[in-house]
Amino acid sequence: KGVQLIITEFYRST
Amino acid sequence: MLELRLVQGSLLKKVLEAIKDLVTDANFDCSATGFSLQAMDSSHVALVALLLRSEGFEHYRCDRNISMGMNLNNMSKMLKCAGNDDIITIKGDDGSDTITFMFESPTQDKIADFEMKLMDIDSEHLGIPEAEYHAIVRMPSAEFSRICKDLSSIGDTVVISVTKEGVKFSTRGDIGAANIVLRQNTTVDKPEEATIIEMNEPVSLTFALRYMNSFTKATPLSSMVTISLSSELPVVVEYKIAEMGYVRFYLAPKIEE
Repeated sequence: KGVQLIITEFYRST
Repeated sequence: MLELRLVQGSLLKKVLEAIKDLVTDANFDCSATGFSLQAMDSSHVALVALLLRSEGFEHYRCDRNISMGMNLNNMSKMLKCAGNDDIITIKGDDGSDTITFMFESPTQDKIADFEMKLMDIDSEHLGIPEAEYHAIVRMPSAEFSRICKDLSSIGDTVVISVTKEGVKFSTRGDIGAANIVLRQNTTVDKPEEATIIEMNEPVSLTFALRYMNSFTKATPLSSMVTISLSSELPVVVEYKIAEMGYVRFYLAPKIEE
């Protein structure tokens, strides 16, 4: 039922 | 040297209950701004960001920026030993591998201190830029919790759609399907019973209900929850902590294969 994306695909490491 | 005195100690107890099932170990950061935390769950699908601003503490001393690794389950065990009306003081010494939680009863007739071992945690810190969201829904936190719980008895995922009609929460599972629509409602007796929908563009996103249900453990922190949605971004589920800051949960969406 769809692919679960992960947070690190959206926000970059500082 | 670190000394943070929080008169409303129950807030810290509630914060721990809100996040300890999502995150096992986390670094708490202490700076002039406040006491904060950013951590992802073990599968990196959700992120929690906590801020307790320094102004919200009765006494706030933090001589230098410091990051303290804590096991949240152990921290929760210790904070459960504080009474709901207790004043909680967090104390730490430079270079120490422990932190002390001091609990004072409101009448000062019982004073306890609990020393907890710190740990080294190698965690990734992410930069979360301010974003323009397509839709922002403000609603009673208990209602949001009820919806997530009800839908998770039917399906595993929730589709949250905001249109000019309102906000729709939908799920589908082996036994059937469910749709719950909330319309904007500002004609209530108390502001904390209102549902306010700000929509710049219609948006529809799919999320795992397991995480949403975990976020609702923060319900005791705030009577209202704010859900911010944008089609290219994780949803932000925010519980404001009165006078002090917030707990924000970020959840990455699911997409069609």
